[in-house]
Amino acid sequence: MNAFRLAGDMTHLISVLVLLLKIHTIKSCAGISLKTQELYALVFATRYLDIFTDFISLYNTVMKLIFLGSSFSIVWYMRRHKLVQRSYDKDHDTFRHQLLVLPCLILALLIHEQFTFKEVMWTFSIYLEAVAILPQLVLLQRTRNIDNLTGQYVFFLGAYRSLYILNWIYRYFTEPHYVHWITWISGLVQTLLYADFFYYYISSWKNNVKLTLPA
Amino acid sequence: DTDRNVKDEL
Repeated sequence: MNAFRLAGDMTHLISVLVLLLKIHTIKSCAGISLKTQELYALVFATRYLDIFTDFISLYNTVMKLIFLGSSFSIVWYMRRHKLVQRSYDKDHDTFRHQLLVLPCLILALLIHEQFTFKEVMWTFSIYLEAVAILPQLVLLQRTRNIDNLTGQYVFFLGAYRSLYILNWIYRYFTEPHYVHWITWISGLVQTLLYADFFYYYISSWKNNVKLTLPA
Repeated sequence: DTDRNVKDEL
């Protein structure tokens, strides 16, 4: 595993831990989109169908279990935990996430590498992950009052995506037959969605002012 | 299978 990939996985892990820290210790999910969290739970559930059938490494299996466990527990917290539930900004989190799921499913049925159930589900998860952040970005823009943990959560998620692109470039030049258009294009789209947020996040950090997004 | 090596990613 190269350094970009490891750093990507670690920033992904940190983003999840930041979010769990916020939810578990502060008992607040203010500014967090339940729609995005449900989409991530669906992404991991459909991508890791191979978790018990194909063993890659202990690292791989453990990380998959962490991402599955954390995404479903975040959804559980936001839906079922009395205190956390109360802080959920339901009125602003109105993005219709079905509008993302259906096109991704159709696209996966049309564009995939192999027409098998597992492969189409895997491809669907790649497409869905690319756009799953949209409800979260819309919510940030609407509330315009972004606390530090929420800002850091989105920042680390974006960092994870950017590092994965460096990982793909590295692997392309160091491994034979490493060409994966579906993953690359989806990953690039996903990273570009963060560009705007990154711009405001970094300038607020540089000027040492509270992060706000323009309306 | 080298063609499927992207599957070792998360």
